[in-house]
Amino acid sequence: MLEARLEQAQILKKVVEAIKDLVQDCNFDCNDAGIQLQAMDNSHVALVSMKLGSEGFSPYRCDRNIALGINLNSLMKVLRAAANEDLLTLKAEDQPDSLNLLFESSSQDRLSEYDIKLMDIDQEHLGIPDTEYAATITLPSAEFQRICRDLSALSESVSIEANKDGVKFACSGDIGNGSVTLRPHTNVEDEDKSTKIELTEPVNLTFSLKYLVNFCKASSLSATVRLCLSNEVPLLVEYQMGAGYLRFYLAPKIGD
Amino acid sequence: EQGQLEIVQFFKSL
Repeated sequence: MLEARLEQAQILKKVVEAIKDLVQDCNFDCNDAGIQLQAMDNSHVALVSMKLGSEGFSPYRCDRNIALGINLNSLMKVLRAAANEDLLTLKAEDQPDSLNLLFESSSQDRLSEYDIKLMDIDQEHLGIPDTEYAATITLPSAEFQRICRDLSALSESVSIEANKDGVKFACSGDIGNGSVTLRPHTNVEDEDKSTKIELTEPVNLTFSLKYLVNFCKASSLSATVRLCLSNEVPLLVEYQMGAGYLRFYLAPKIGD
Repeated sequence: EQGQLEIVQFFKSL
């Protein structure tokens, strides 16, 4: 059986909130290493990959591999009943029909318990190769969110060009064009506000802003975001969580 | 969308 307790319900709430508009139904794959999820969006343009390692739970017990097929809108309806600071315990049998969620508020002596029905989901699983990216950019997640939001008002697409001088996000639309250039800098008072660029070769790729804006819904999970780029391969957008990560892969656009 | 590649073109189906 599965029994996994999170110190704060908000971790799962934020993950589900961030991905529910990209993915409707998906399997949460549970094993002794933790809980993982991989799912493509309906258009097969983006891939979501999430890991919550067993060390992020206390206690964590999972005797055998269990796939929890869940409708994310249903899960979100239940998770909205949990306060951010509640303890959240997930429980399921070895061959479950439902997932049990228990929310505990220590301050109010309140216990809430919900069961949601599970579904059989036959999902295509993709193997993601280990990639040495040509450019890795670490920047404040709020900064990336702002850039995507501002440029999406002008255009459907953004080019991301990274070279030794910095990273330039540029777009062109019917009303005009715009760009934001970030140069590497270190904030000595708050490391999370720094921008770092690691580069082995210059890259220039174009992506759909609609998807990037969607990925930025994960910004509350982490103060920083990592963008990994290589020419002609999908962009990796990564938000680190305490004992895991939420990753988005986005296929590039080509031509006009 | 025009010119949009699919993710499955890059990652192997398991």
